[in-house]
Amino acid sequence: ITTGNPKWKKNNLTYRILNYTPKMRRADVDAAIRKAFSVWSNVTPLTFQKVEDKEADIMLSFAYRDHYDNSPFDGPNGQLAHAFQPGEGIGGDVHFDEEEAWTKDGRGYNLFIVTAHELGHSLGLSHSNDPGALMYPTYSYTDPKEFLLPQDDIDGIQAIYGRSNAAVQPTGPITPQACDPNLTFDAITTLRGEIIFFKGRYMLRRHPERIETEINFISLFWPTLPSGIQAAYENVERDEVLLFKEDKYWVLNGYNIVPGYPKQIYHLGFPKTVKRVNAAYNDETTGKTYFFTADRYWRYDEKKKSMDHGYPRKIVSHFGKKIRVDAAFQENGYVYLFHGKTQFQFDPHAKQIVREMESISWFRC
Amino acid sequence: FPVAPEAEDERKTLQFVESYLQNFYSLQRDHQPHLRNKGENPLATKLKEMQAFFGLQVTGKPDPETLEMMKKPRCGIPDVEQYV
Repeated sequence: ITTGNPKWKKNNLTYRILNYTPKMRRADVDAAIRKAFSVWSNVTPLTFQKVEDKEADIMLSFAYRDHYDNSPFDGPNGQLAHAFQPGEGIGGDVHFDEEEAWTKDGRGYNLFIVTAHELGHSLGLSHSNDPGALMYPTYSYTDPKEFLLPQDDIDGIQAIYGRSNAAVQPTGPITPQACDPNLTFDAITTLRGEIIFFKGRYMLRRHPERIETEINFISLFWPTLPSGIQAAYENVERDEVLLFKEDKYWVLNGYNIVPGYPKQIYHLGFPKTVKRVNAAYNDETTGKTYFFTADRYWRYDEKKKSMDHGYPRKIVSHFGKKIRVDAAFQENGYVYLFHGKTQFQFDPHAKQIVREMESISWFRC
Repeated sequence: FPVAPEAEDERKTLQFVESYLQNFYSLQRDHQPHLRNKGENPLATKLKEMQAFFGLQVTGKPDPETLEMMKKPRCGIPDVEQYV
């Protein structure tokens, strides 16, 4: 909340788009800004009406460098936009730096995301230090189609304007905390010596030489990847990571998504009855990849590029534990099978589980 | 004499850090040496504030991770204090 708690004294506000960037179609600018307003009207009693030719509460415009508000823009990148807290005149207004590459998708800077953030200021919010919050100061792309206002921002704006009038109160995603004992994972893979833990829109990176666990949006590195990755494994020999969601999979070569993906998992030999893969790991000694679906596992021969015969088999028959595996990876010869808040360390040579730990034990909490 | 490249880089980095802290962490633009109090220099203090805000290691020094964060495209509103 901005110091002094500035807020609009009325709930029905107006906005006007003073000028348009030539980098986007006019209709796309309108749509991006309209969607940005709906982010806040969906969670508060506020309403926003677009006006064309009169003074509006919130005036939006694209400006160059010094535009006479004591806050000159700095050209491409750097400062993308700014906005003023609620009030008369320039209060609530949003200025976009015209020299940015404004777009409606993941290229350049997405106008919807930036507008939604600036409108937070127009309504009285200041910056949040929650890295997953919309009101976090730095830009990060999320596919507008998948955008959900995070809980941190909902809490902030409702502290100013109260709850939404909707019968069912909207809630939003919460940023994972590495040392949260209740943290569970969607998928885990190694990637050139790091361990990547996938959770919703986020990835937690564990680098062997860094103390801190880094949390980023998946989209920061791979804007075209969806959130909610369900399985992943690294084929160290080929320097590839395969990522799975529903009946599709993508291949990373190094850090780059290989063109031509996603492909269907049936391409790997799964029957049509399999709709998704829950977890996967590649056994670095045998070169075989193990896939987990429901209570069964499959074995794939990376050299022959085909599923081994005689699969699927029951997980309990090989791993000795009757569990559904959420995520799996191999490190130093041991296989780590994650189920909720617990992980099981499996010794492929002894063919038994040798240890049970908290799922978050990899983070130096 | 032309400035040695490293010294030039360092000067530019310091300028960049100073401008970032002036824009977003209300580092006073005119902190003259004679105003400096006996305590920590204002730049280090503000740098620590910025590092704490972003959850970085609080070193008070423009280390690589801090510079990496400063170079990220961002909103023009300060992270602290009221923007008027």
